[in-house]
Amino acid sequence: DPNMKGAAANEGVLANFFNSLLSKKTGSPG
Amino acid sequence: MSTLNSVDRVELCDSLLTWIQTFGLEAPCRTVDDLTSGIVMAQALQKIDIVYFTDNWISRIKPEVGDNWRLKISNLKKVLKGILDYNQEVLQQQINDFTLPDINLIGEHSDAAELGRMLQLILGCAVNCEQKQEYIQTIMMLEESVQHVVMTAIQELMSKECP
Repeated sequence: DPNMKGAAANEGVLANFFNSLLSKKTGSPG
Repeated sequence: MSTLNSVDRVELCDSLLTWIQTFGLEAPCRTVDDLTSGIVMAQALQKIDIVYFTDNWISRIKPEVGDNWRLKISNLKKVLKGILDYNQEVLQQQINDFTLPDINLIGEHSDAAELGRMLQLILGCAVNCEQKQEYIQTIMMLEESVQHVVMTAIQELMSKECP
């Protein structure tokens, strides 16, 4: 089902983005 | 990289209103009007970093502004200054080329697009602060459509951040 594939891909994009944000070093010196 | 036009900015405001509700603040924060006094945003900033946004800082935000737009603007000015100082002093980054929110339009006309810009800056503080993990994980629990708008807003900010 292309719709389900699209939804899964969408979920993947979001998860990738926020996970990369989580692993990004914070700008704070502390 | 996606950019946000004026129509999208209203959508951004809607999505960030949904996001700000996750802070569980005491003050109501369901509508644009609920946020134009600056009080909700100040409380959100204090949750993000209570060490920086101290009780002393928040005491300068007038709690009872009613419909007085001059008092609202005065509060909003302090909140915006707090956000910009926090970026520079704690996050050690400057936001270049980002059109700052027009606080007169927020205070006087409850402008959703400008409020969206202001909330976007607070979002930037949340996802870069020491407790960012907590905030990012909360965002990941939101509806996908909201997550999408939040992602675009963060990407836009990141493209303008300069260490």
